[in-house]
Amino acid sequence: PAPAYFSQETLQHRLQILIEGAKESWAYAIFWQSSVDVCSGATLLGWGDGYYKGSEDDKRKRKANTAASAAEQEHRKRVLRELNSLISGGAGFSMDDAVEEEVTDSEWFFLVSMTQSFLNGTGIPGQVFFSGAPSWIAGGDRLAVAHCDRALQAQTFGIQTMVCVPVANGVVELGSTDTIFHSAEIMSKVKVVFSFNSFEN
Amino acid sequence: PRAVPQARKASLARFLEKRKERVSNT
Repeated sequence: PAPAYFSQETLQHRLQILIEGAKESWAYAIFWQSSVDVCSGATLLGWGDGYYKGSEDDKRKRKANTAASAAEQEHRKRVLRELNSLISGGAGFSMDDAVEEEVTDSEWFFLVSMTQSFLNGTGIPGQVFFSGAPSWIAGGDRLAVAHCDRALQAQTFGIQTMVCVPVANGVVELGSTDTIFHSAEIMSKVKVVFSFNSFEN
Repeated sequence: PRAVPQARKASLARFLEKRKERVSNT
């Protein structure tokens, strides 16, 4: 029988395969996992796992120190230090000089995504899960008018393309700092890579 | 990010490790 959920180990592998092998330049892939509150019956899409690859835009902004204002950068770096401390238990796991480097907009957007969720079909990920129809939004101007807080936030942080594809138990979201027009190949790849019989055995 | 619960720690740890690699390769 098919397992109820993808295992955590295979999730990371699936997300990595999706974007490392793609022709297009995707900055990140996220799996939004569905769950149902047994008391209220509400359906929630929450963070399942994510893979951040980065982009040429990240490198350019880091070199030019233009990722965000000085105050915003200090805030991001402080949060990064706190998160590092959280996962390392306050000791060990040195960040070296990495924390002092610019935290780019798309890195920040990915980090903030870990705190987000979509209740009962809200937001583009929620709509995609409920309708079963994928969403492909190319261009910052289109993200800005998509009537979705997450799409607007993505555009604010420099994402130019956001794609959501419904899969078993959730939604796969891909994001890029490039404007990427529809690709049947990547849509098909999401379906194959996120089928239960891939990798679980 | 302050509200990242326990279940997301693995994703976060991977992100930070990969970030170190990306930054050192920049």
